[in-house]
Amino acid sequence: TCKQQKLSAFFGCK
Amino acid sequence: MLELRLVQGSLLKKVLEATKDLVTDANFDCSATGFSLQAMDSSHVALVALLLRSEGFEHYRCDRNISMGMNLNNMSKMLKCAGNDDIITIKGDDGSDTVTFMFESPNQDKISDFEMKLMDIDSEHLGIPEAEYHAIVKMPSSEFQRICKDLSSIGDTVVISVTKEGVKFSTRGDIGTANIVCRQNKTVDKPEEATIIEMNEPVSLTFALRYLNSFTKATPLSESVTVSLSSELPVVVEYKIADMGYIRFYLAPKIED
Repeated sequence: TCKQQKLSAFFGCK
Repeated sequence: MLELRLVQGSLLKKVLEATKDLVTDANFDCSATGFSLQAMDSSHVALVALLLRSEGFEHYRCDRNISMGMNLNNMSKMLKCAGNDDIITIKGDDGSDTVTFMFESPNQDKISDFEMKLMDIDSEHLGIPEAEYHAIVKMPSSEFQRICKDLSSIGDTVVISVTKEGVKFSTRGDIGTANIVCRQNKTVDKPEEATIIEMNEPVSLTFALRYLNSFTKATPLSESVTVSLSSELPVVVEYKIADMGYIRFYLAPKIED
């Protein structure tokens, strides 16, 4: 099975 | 005071068609640079970033930076009332809770204005760092759209792998498996028909086809699409908007659980 990652795991808040 | 006159109004109509199914509400930011938007889908898996540069507008007046919260479905309803050849002007006043879209037919015999209510949107603005990508694939946007559509009838996810052989799109589902390989092809009549693969390192990533299919709604904006891949980074799917800017979609990869 594959787990969907979230964008917050890569990009920080501005 | 804000007044943006876009002669090729159909571009704005196409932008809305490309974004409204991914994002419900978004803040449009207006500055000296241009008219822009950054918004995530409700599950925070995909992000759309739009830039229409000020130089691309026939008239661009933005006295101070302003952010206008809009419901994209409602905005799309209003822009659908503009003809494909119409000139669209976006007007706003400081402190106003509405925005006006004015549509002018090419020969000026029909002028319409639609006023839409703005909304307060508490949006999270992400800082997207500049990245070096392992592989950048440029291909005809219609081809990318076809591949995403075809594979989604077989499986839910696609593995995109770039090697020196080319770019491979693979899926598997209950009925079987599918692999589509596109090789570099520069010997075409028009540059937009070329497939160009720049690879620094081989890369292989898995993505949900549902989102990629949603991104391909931007296909009418550009004849070619650029897919930038790096392991451990979201993919960037970019459609250039002629002489004006771009619409970029970011999608977080899926990883083995």
